[in-house]
Amino acid sequence: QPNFGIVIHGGAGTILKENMSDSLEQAYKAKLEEAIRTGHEILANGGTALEAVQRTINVMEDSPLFNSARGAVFTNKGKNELDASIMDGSTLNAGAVAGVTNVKNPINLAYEVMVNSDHVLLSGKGAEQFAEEQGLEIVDPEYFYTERRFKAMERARDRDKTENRTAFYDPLTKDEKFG
Amino acid sequence: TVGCAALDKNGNLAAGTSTGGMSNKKYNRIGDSPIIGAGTYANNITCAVSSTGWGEYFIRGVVAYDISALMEYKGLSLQEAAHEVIQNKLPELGGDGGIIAIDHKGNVSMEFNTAGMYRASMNKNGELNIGIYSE
Repeated sequence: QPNFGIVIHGGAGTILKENMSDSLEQAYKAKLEEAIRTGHEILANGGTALEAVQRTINVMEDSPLFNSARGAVFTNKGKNELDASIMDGSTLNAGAVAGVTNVKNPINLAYEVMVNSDHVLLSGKGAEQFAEEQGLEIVDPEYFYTERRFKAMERARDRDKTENRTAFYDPLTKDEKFG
Repeated sequence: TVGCAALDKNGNLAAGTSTGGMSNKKYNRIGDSPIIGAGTYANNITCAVSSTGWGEYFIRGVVAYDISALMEYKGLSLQEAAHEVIQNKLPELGGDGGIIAIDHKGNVSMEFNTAGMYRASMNKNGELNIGIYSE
């Protein structure tokens, strides 16, 4: 049988066991398993690595547990700005998007940039226009709202008012980096 | 951030990364996730990589490509290359985070220098490995 395999991450950082309830830990593990089984099944059935990557990431994008799409963190202005990229190892072709606010699954838009444009990286309104032209699912930005992430942004914004920070303060220790 | 790297039955590698970026970010700040070579890289002769962590340092370190380059030009294994970049080079730059990667032979690496990284891998035999903390 030809070799194949898949590996995923859902972010890295200050993940401490003492801050994690058993139920939340199980929720993370269950979603990780759902995601990787999605991609594994595609590969086992002879699907491409590119398709496996997209569909696996879609599962995590659609979950509020992770900092991407539906669970994305908020900017200082209370918005969600989403970034994504994808690369094909067989051709070294690549696609990426940055700062999109209304595309349900940004990894799918990165794929469209790779295969249906002459470019590698599109950003902001232009990327959103391209998403519409490619027929991708567009959602109201409210779709990305989660109370947990909004409150985290508010805490960070409050600290801005009291702390004198440089551009490169350590977000790891300031509760502002979620992988 | 979430990411995925895969090897299919035809020997093709691919990698992808998707993120909301850094909480409370300003000025349309963009991290490494949409930067090819920093947050994402794939090359059939070496490996496919997706990164997660403090983006500014992953950009400066060209982390994803660096792992591939160490394999291509110095002959390191995937695990050796990932360890060198995440445990040695990245901390020297001042950054933290991790990567997941798979090489053209199906070997997997899940390397990080933080307290934890949500992660999972699965091979052709269906053997599943899920982790969160740095146990």
